Amino acid sequence: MSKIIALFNQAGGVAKTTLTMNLGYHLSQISPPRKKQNYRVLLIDLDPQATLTNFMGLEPEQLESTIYDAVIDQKKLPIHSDIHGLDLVPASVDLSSAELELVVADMRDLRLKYALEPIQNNYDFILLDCPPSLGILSYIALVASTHVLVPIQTQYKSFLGAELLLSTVTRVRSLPNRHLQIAGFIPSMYDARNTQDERTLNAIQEQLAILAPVYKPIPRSTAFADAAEDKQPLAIFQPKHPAVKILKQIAIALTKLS
Amino acid sequence: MSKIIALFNQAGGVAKTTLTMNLGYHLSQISPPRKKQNYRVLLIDLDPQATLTNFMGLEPEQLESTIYDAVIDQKKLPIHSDIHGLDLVPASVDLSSAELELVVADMRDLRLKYALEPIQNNYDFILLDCPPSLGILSYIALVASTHVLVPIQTQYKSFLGAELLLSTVTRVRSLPNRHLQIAGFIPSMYDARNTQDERTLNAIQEQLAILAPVYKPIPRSTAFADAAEDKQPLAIFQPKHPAVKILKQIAIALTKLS
Ligand SMILES: Nc1ncnc2c1ncn2[C@@H]1O[C@H](COP(=O)(O)OP(=O)(O)OP(=O)(O)O)[C@@H](O)[C@H]1O
Ligand SMILES: Nc1ncnc2c1ncn2[C@@H]1O[C@H](COP(=O)(O)OP(=O)(O)OP(=O)(O)O)[C@@H](O)[C@H]1O
Ligand SMILES: [Mg+2]
Ligand SMILES: [Mg+2]
Repeated sequence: MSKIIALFNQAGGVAKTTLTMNLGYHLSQISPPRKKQNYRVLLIDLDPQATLTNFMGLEPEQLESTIYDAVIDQKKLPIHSDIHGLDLVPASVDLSSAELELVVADMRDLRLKYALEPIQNNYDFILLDCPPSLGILSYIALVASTHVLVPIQTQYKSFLGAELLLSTVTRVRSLPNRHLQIAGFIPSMYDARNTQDERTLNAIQEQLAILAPVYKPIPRSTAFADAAEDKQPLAIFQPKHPAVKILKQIAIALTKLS
Repeated sequence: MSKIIALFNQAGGVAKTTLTMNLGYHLSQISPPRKKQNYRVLLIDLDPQATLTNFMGLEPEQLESTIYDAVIDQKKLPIHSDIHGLDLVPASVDLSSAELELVVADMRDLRLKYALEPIQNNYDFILLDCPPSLGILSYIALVASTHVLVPIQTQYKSFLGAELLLSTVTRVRSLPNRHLQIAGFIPSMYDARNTQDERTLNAIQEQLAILAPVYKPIPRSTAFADAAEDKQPLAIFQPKHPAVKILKQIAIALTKLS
């Protein structure tokens, strides 16, 4: 049964894309117990700003077909295979008109779910990289998911958005997707030398652990942006980086989701 | 003639809100030549995530009236006066339905411009804090503005969005707002110890200075998030912080805009 995991947080710049790419990579490097082949992983870029598509080495403007065509025109999902062992459905700026076009579309809420159905049994994990908004794209991602993973920056601003984030998940669980579970919270860009980061991390652990696992924080490090510039997961760019172990552990935890 | 300046960049988490609040503060502390009174400054929160509203000490959920009511229902702008010497029109999550409601609204593109007209002569500067998207809210902010100020993070990801950002400004200048000028680019969250930041800053200076001034970079510093948590501009929270001088210089440059 494939797990479809939305990396969701309406706040901007909190590492959704970075974690989609890096956790996707680590998942694709794990082989399930008693199996020879590794987990098969598909990443889907749902952001009109197409950052994941760029980070994975593609040029959004040069693409003939993107997730837009699948969601709006019910075309086949355009899958690019084996980028660092991962498959990818790219995005481009075309997706920015999708928010408006979906307003009046039939079966709007289920469009992404339907687009995934033909291929979802080809994958063990499908990760959905959400845009920084509470708009329709994030919403249909949550409707299509089995789980939601929440990167949350260890800064004061993150708490301002937490309530809205959780009420959005609750809203989706109340009707269009009763089975949606929170896989966990990932404290991101954690700067241990900074008291605000430390206090925010403690608050995250105290207040959110009751809802879902709070994973180990991903440290703030310039290596992430450097790896992105080289179009590589951190584990390939700088294998000995301390964050690599943490990413691996989170990936292993994701393989144990029910 | 009041200057209406949109802090615009579709990328998330690049310091739009932080700079709206801090530059607004410094502008309000300057008195024009040969005048006794300081410049009068109004901040407008255009983000449904209402970060500026929060940073300025208000609780979005408790507000009776926000920018939403002015733009959608043509109500009077709800102005909160004298927060650190600044006036503020707050936002709340109500604004998230505005993007959809504006799709079919009459005179959609001019709605914010019209909302500002009754009060714009009461202010020397009106700063518009845009959300992290290329949606209608950012668009009507650009249509209503005399100038656009672009915070741009000195990281690789920022270059991916630069072209789209500039083409959006060009599009607005071609028809709905022929007078829109780029006031400048503000390199933000600059970490001088990091080579990627340094290279990105150089690239920003080389490629964008031909279009508009590239201001001095705002250094990355935990003091900004700490000041925000205390609901204060940096200059009040930590007056001796090195970034305060830089913010002041940018504010002075803004007073010289034609
Ligand atoms: N742990 C980290 N330490 C330092 N920088 C990081 C870290 N994780 C991500 N970054 C960098 O921070 C920036 C924001 O990350 P990213 O784009 O993944 O966030 P996002 O939530 O997807 O943003 P958006 O809301 O725009 O989609 C990028 O430049 C990225 O390279
Ligand atoms: N120079 C800086 N150094 C370090 N942190 C900063 C700096 N400027 C802003 N920040 C912090 O970075 C985060 C993002 O800043 P901010 O909210 O102003 O960005 P934004 O572009 O308005 O984000 P959004 O796209 O979500 O509206 C905040 O937590 C803020 O306190
Ligand atoms: Mg992203
Ligand atoms: Mg903001």
